[in-house]
Amino acid sequence: PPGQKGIMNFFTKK
Amino acid sequence: MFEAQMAQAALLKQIIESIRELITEATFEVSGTGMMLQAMDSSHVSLVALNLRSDGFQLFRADRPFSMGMNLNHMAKMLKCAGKDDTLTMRADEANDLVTFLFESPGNERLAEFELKLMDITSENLGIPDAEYSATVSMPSAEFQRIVKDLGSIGDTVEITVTKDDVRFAASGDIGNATIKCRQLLDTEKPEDRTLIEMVEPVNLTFALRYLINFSKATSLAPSVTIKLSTEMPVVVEYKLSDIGYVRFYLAPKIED
Repeated sequence: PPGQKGIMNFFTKK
Repeated sequence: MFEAQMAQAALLKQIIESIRELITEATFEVSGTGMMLQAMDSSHVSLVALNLRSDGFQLFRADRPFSMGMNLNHMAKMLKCAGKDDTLTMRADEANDLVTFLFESPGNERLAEFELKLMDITSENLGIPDAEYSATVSMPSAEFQRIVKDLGSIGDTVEITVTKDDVRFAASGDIGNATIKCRQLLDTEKPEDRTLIEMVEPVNLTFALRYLINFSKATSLAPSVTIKLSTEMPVVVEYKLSDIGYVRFYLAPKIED
């Protein structure tokens, strides 16, 4: 969907 | 060897019911500190973090860190078989790929044993920074559920605006627009009826309503919900589980490109 960011853009992989 | 006993099997049943539509498979990480689960929904837009502290259980033993991958729908099928007031004991060991759920009736006259097959799940664990949020709103969880459901019938997204005086939820759609404004309310008989707004700086963010509606399935777990917001950051929707831990939902915002 337009403008919907993924959660991985904000939290880094462990 | 892992063994944990809960006074109410119904609590774990409710927890799983509240998250299983969002995440169908997840790995419970068991260690001396308790049981934790972190999983993203299939579209990787939201994240569920569950933490059940060992001291919240009647008995908790985990000899070493242990991962239990489970299909949450299958887990829910078994937990539904627990009686309303049954206690729950979970047992697992590394030798076999099973977790046992023991449901015991209050008078000990009925003991039911269900064994769930464990599975290997490849999942990415994300590090969630311990951030300071620009605004924190606590409100009755039933009120939050009503707001997101009501706005869900108007539009697909909600614009949440927090100022020092109130928090506003606004949605627009083909049929028209809606705004629900909640003022701070501290003078209540019961603390869980309060609406508390703590604002460091005003925020305005937009989120997909269908996820928030899904998060609100956890309403029965806690009388109050806490919503934490910062500009261009995922919202945190937290339900505290009395004496044992929390369920937190994170949802990435919608941002104009």
